[in-house]
Amino acid sequence: DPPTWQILANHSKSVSDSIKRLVSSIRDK
Amino acid sequence: MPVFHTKTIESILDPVAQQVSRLVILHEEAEDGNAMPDLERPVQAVSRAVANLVKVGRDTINSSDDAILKQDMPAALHRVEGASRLLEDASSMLKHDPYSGPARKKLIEGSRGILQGTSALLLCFDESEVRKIIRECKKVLDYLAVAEVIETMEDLVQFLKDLSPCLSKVSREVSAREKELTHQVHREILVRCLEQVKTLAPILICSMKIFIHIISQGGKGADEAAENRNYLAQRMTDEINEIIRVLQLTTYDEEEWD
Repeated sequence: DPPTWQILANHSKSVSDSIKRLVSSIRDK
Repeated sequence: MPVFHTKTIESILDPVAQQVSRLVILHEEAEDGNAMPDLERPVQAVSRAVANLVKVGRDTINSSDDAILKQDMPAALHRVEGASRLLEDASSMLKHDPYSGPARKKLIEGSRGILQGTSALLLCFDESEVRKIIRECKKVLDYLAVAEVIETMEDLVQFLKDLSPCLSKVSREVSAREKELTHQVHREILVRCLEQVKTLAPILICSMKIFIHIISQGGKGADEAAENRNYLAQRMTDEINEIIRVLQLTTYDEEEWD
């Protein structure tokens, strides 16, 4: 089911990216 | 031993895993008393992303007819939601006290929870997709099981018409799956088994034709022809069963993951 997999993967990536930005924010400040 | 099961999952989660490791190090370094910055905005961004992921996860559960996915995925969603709330609590606590030790612990626990929950969610869906491939493999096994009752050319033609698309689909899907796996040995097994199946299929059909020809002529050698056909059908069955077995293996090293 490529479409559903793509949607799930995209949203998981968004969560991953937001965590990365959180950690970067802590590190930078 | 790879930590993530497939390349897609690895590409999504490996960067986060590295960041969470850095966060743990930062936390340990901050034991000397550095103040935490205001994390309200980045934490809100995480909460929004988690909310969207949970919504998509729920839609996936509702639209799926896979009972195992319907059973397992809610727990993963719950984990991610709980972890998001921990981050929100941590952010709120740090606003009042930037030096708060318990808040920092919640930050780490929340980040880890996001990583674990997202991983569980992706694995859950991935396993559901694997079950679909296995269903197709089992259809091939069902066809192989009836090879021995084919005694006319008309039946053989129908057998071939039924088996061919099924076998093509299995070949396509297993090949695509093999490329996705991170575990080298499992990939090699799948490649080898698939090659065997592709090699054996035409030989099996040939042996079935020979058997039909012999019995239609009433000649000697029917038993040997049947034995040969059955041997080839069994070889193919064994290879498909091995494909099914390897597809169900997970690759991650649990200790390394922990």
